[in-house]
Amino acid sequence: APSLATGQLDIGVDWLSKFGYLPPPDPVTGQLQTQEALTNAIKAMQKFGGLTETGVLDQATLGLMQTPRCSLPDVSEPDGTTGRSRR
Amino acid sequence: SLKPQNKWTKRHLSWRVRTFPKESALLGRDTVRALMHYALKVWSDIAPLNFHEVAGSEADIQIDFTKADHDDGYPFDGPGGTVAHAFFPGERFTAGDTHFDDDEAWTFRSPDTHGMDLFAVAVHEFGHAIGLVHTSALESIMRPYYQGPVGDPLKYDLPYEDKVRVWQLYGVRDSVSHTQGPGNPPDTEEPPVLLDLPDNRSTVLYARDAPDRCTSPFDAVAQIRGEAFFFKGRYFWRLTREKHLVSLRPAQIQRFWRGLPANLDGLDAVYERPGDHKIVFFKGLKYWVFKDNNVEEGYPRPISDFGLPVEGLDAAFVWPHNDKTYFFQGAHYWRYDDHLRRMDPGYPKDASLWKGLPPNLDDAMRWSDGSSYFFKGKEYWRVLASDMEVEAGFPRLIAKDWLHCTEMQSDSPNVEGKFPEDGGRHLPDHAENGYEVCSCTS
Repeated sequence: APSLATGQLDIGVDWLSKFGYLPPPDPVTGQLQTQEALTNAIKAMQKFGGLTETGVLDQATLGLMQTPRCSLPDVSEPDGTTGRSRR
Repeated sequence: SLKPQNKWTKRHLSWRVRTFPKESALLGRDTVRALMHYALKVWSDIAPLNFHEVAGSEADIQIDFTKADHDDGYPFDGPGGTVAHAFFPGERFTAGDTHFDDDEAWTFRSPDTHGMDLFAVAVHEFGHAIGLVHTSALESIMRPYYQGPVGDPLKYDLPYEDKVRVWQLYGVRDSVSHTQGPGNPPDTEEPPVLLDLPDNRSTVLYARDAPDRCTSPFDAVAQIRGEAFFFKGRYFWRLTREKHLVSLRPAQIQRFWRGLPANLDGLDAVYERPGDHKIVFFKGLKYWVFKDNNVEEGYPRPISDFGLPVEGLDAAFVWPHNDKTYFFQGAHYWRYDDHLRRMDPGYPKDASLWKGLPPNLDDAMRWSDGSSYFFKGKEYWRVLASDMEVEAGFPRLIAKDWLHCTEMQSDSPNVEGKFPEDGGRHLPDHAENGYEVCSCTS
């Protein structure tokens, strides 16, 4: 992956979590997402957004993340997570 | 993708703009309300859902322009980023509520670069409010990303992909043909005037097809809440208890009585039901029951509920002297007990028992003088109190006695032939610089 500023990565992770592609970090254990989970989440977002599924936060992906959009999540339960409350 | 939460079980949904954009120089309140009306109409045009605007805090869909964190778990984030959201149908108090980020530069009929097109975002959010989720389909209005203005709200056509998804949820609205697909022309009903909703409503355009109250026979007449209503085609006139016309211009039935079908071109009979004072409208083989001016759930229903003939109905009214409901059709009449909800035995009877009345009435109504009035063509008949015989001196002219028309007055735009004494020619024009001269003869 091209070198990303930590801030960009944080923004990306926040964005993926906000719109349902990544489970929010567990507030109790502080466990962060695994690289694999992050890659899968990015691919899911790219696929949903009609981008090429590279699995990395490339320019097109970051650009789409900055496009104005609806607040509602795109995915209700990211792969492998259960029990997230639906709105 | 996100699984749909729910769908509305009811079909009549109320909405209200509770708060408006604070800084938008372009978008006045009436324009915002008109845009919300048209954004909802995009969905009600094709799904069996009806939206009507209400005042007060009971609306199903409360619409707010708000900023940053506004306590619903979906904080806005200033210009750009997240711009709006809506809550899915359900039983919760917030179900259907829709929020727009007041930090956005909301625009209307502006180029893409000038800001966020409010109509486009509203159509998307109301898609959520009726139960649709985000989709990855590039041409869908339900894509999560803002895709710029979608053109004139009066001409906007929902992408076929979105029509199919809402049809899967609610079925097809009966006025939409199944063959309707992309590129078909929208229905020809005249939409309310957008942007022409200024504060003084009198500038709303007067529809060309409005009938002339002084020359038209009426489809239906009724006393409702003590006032008289004269229905003709898609319009009606209203008279106060003192028989004063509320307005010389007719109002559109559709806009006042919410829930009648959009393509309704006229009524057969109307009456106010004794007991619960709900209003019953008849058209063909169907009837609708209204509480105030909103239709009740579950209507229309067949008139066979009343035990009436399948041909339809001419007239319906409640006779003041026995509080029974009388239905007329052709040369027969029925007596129905609205308290027991059943037809009295021994009916139908021959309408000639009502001496002096013509067959095939247009309608009938009770009036505050305790008499019953029967209407047909341009004339009306009066029957006093508990009589069953027309009073002497009738029929008289509806236009003259009820609708404040003089012999020479007419509301029809073309007045040729209205002035027989000059052989149908216009009187010479005394105006300078082309202004019409008019005089008031009474």
